Amino acid sequence: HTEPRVGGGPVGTCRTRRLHVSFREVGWHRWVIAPRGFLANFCQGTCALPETLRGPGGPPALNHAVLRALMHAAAPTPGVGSPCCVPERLSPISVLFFDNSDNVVLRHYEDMVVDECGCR
Amino acid sequence: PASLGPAAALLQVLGLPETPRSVPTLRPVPPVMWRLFRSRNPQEARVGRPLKPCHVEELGVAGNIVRHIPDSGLSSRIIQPARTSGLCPEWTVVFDLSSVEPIERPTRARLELRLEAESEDTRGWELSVALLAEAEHPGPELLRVQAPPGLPLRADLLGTAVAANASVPRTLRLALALHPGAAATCGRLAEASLLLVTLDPRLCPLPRSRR
Repeated sequence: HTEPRVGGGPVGTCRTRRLHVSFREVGWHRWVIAPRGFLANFCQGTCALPETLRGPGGPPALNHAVLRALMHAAAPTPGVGSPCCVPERLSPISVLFFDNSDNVVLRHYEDMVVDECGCR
Repeated sequence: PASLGPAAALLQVLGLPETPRSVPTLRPVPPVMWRLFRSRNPQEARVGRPLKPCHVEELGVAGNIVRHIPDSGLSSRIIQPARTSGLCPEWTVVFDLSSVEPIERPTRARLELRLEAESEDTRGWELSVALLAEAEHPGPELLRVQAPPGLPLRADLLGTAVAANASVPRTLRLALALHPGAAATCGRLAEASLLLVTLDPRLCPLPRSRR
C-alpha cells in the first residue's frame, strides 16, 4: 500500500514515502508467522537545488550530489541528470516463520526499512 | 511460483535456499520464540538503543538465527522399572538439523524436555545424555543434569553433543536416561525440543573465542 499521490502529479522533493509490505500480498502469509507485514517505505522525489542541500537537523549533504545538481541546473546534459533520491538510513526487522522442516525460525534481517532518504 | 524470478532471488537474499512449502504443518509457536521475536522486533521492543543484529540478548549469546526444533522421532524402551533397580526407561530423541546451512556456527544448543512425573516426588531426579550413533548403542555419557523442581528440564549441549565452531550434524540422535535418585518413581517424557542459536558468518562476525 503506497501513498495515494505516488503515481502522476508533481512528486515533490526527495523524501521517504510510506510503503507497507503485506506478506499476504506476496503469498508468504502461510509460512510467515509474524509480522503480518511491515512498513518498508521507499524514496522518491526530485534532487534539485536547493532541496539537495540538506535542511537543518538532517545529515550533511553529499558534496558530489550538490555539484551534480548545480551542473544539472546550469547545463543539463542528456544522460547525466540530477542526483538520485535513495535510502540513506535503514533499520532491521526480525521475521518468525515455519521452515520446510516444520521448525519455528526467528531470523534477523538488516536494512529492511527505509528510515531516511537523501540525494546521492 | 516463488521458485522463478525475483521472488526466488529475494528468498535467496533472506537466506532461504529453498522455496517454503505454501502450507507448512502448523503447530503452536513456542512461548520462548514469541518472547524472542518481541524482544528483537524494533517496533515492539521500543528500546532506546539500537538492537545488536548479531546478538540474542535474552539468551546472552552471539547469533542471528534462532530455531526451535521439535523432536522428530521420540521413542522409549523400558530397561528396568524404577521400583526394582532404581533405573527408569531410556528415551531416544532425534532432531532434524538438515535446515541449518553448513556455514552456520552454533552458539547455543539447549535441549528442553517436558517430563511428566508419576508422583509429586521428583527429588534427586537426574537426566543423563549420550550421543546415539547409528548402531543404536548409546555412546559414553556426555553430561548429567539435575531436574529442577517445577520442570521443564534443560541441558546445554554445546561443546558436548554439539561441537562449537563447527557445522552442526544433519541429524542429532540422543539417548536420555532418567535416574530417579531419592525419588522411587519414574516419569514420562512428554515433549522434547532443541533451541538452537546459530551465527551466519556471511552476515555477522564470528565471536572471538575466550582466551
